[in-house]
Amino acid sequence: EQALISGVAVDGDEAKITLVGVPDRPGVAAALFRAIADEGVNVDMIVQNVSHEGRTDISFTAPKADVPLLRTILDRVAAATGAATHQVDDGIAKISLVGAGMKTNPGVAAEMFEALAEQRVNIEMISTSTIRISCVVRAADADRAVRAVHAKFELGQEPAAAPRA
Amino acid sequence: EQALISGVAVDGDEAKITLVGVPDRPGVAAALFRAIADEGVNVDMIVQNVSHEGRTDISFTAPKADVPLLRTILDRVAAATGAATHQVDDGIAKISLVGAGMKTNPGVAAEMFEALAEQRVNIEMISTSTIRISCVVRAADADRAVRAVHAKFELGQEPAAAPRA
Ligand SMILES: C[C@@H](O)[C@H](N)C(=O)O
Ligand SMILES: C[C@@H](O)[C@H](N)C(=O)O
Repeated sequence: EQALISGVAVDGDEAKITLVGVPDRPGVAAALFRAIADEGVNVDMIVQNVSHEGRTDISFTAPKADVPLLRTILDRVAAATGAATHQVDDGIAKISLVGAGMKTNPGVAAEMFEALAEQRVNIEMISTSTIRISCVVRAADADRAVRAVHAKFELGQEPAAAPRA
Repeated sequence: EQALISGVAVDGDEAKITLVGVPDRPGVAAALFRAIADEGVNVDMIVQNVSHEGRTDISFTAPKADVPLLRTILDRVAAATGAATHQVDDGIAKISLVGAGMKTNPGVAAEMFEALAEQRVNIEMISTSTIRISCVVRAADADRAVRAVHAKFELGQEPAAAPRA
């Protein structure tokens, strides 16, 4: 099955926020995102990977303008949940390959990551769906990253299909 | 802006695979997913969170039937990339809230996580897009999780809009 790649999106207006070392037990994710929702802050990407020794991190991206408010929310939630700490990183860019049918084409993710690797762009976070593969990179690498992915998928012409891996 | 929630999906046919303690440097994600793509294995959810002390984990879900082949691939990639180890977990289910416009409604993620927390279902991995919020849980918790999320978003009637948080 062939994936259809429609373009590359870049978002330079978000910060990466991480609640570090949260206890991996029911209710923690709910507490964090309830606190954020109650303050009316929009959240984009949410990422949580597996835990080790009963602890994991929960990260998300949000508008840079909301960082001051998020810091106070995270202070409160970190204390309430017993998290180790929280971190804010406002020097990121989110690079997304946008398309369809990407779940069943393993080569698409490989090609995107190879495009970034060839430019020595480090991938700091990854989150995927059938229509989008999103990577967080340093903001300073964004332009190079976008050009590399655009070239890899030959997105000069529209619409483009993913190259068969 | 109101999110539109169209349903809850559950996938019980996938395993969770994690490459643990990979060096956080360009080329690692590319090496992993190129090796997987070259063997023709389909990958669904890919999740990578922030690194600590230069190391992070890369997890993904894939069909359980591909686990034996993936184990051999991961052996090779773990050695090649200097990862600490790899883990396979075939006792998971993936619960997804499916809809649209979910990026700008922070209450939707909070409500989904609260539905799971109320049932004491632990969330093991999270990955989101504007059209899908996916949580990995224990397979034994899948039925309870689906019913809880279904009830939270009042998905008995179709179509349903997300409740205003
Ligand atoms: C870490 C966090 O996701 C926790 N496992 C929860 O269920 O809320
Ligand atoms: C960990 C992995 O994503 C690495 N940072 C890379 O760019 O490939």
